[in-house]
Amino acid sequence: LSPKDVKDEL
Amino acid sequence: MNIFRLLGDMCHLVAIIILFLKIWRSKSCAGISGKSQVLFALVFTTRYLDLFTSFISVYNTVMKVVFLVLAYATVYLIYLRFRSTYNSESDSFRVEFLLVPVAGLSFLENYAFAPLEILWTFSIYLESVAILPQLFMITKTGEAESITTHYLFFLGLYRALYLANWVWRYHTEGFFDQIAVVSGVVQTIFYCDFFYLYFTKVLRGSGKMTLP
Repeated sequence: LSPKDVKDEL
Repeated sequence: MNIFRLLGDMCHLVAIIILFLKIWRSKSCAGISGKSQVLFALVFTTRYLDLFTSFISVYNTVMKVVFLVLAYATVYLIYLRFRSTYNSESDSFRVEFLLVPVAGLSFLENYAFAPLEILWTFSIYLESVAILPQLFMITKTGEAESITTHYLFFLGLYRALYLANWVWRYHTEGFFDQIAVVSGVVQTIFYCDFFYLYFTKVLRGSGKMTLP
């Protein structure tokens, strides 16, 4: 998973 | 989305609402660190700039907007509306000692050297230390009202639940975000001492938490 995927977290 | 993540977000929301209502109803921000609240407003501002660039879900957007609005509303109550009740002498933590290293680190250790990415990283690092002025204030005055400790409890619980969320995501999705996880662990550690005092003093006794 790319680091961008963490952006779904608040 | 998993149960830890959802419960974590709810605890975060509850914490912010507890603090806002405490100040609003008592018309006083005594014992509250305005500096920590400014830092949290800065955390949300720098992290949620992606509201303008990417849409993730209705839940995500609504929560971001609510967090931003409540953070700025809390800062407004402390520094403008109930300014006369603000204990600025006790809120003496030097935030530049947090901001400068955090800003420097976000330039050095990030996923991509792009403005939004650096600001996101800055917000992650800053959130991990943003509560320090508040904890410092409690240590300095040696006490905290129980409602303030409930606020800190829910904030700490939110962090602990996010750790559980990452363990869950690692095992189910192979998801691992080292910047968020390392910062999250650091942040949670800051609450451990407080958790100990909360369980031994606040929940067993009543009223204020006083430090030994």
